[in-house]
Amino acid sequence: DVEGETHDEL
Amino acid sequence: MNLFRLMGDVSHVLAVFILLAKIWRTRSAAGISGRSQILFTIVYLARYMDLFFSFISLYNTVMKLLFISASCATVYLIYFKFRATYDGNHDTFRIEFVLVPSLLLAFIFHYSMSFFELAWSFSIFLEAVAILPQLFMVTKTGEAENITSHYLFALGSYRALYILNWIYRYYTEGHFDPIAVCAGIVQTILYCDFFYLYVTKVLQGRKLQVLP
Repeated sequence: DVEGETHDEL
Repeated sequence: MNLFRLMGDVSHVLAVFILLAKIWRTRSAAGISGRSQILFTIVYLARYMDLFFSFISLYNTVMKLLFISASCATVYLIYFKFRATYDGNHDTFRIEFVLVPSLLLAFIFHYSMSFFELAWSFSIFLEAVAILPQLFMVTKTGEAENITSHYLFALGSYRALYILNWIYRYYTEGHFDPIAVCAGIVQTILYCDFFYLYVTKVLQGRKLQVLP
């Protein structure tokens, strides 16, 4: 999954 | 969410509170690099700007608010309330040397050319080196108070635990974030020397002395 839609980590 | 990430966040919160409590209780910023704390504040502001636009979870929002407020409070204590105790002569690391490269890297490595994504990449690269002024200060003063070394140990552990979280997420969700992983590895490597000193010295009950 290409990172960048939502950064769900702090 | 997985145990590694949760432990990482807990370690991070612990570090932030250890530092705040130390400065507040001793009413002194001695031995603390204000420049590192400024860099951390920039990191959190740049990374958590989406706070008001994208809601992930209550936990996520609360933690973002906590890190932003705690880092601002720490900078305030160092540069305003306990300014007289701030050891500016030993806190001399040029933060431009980490700000500019982080900005350049953000323009090279990002997931999209949107302002938020550039700010996010910038904050990831900056966080990797934000502790340098503090580590530099410890080598200049030649030692760190025990409580400061506990702070550094908790702070270093947070991103080390995140690496385990990324390994776990890669194998369980196929999630892979190359920018965060590369910066996180660099960040953790910067603490290795300190981790060695911490385990061999502080845990043996001795003071952390960085041999000049």
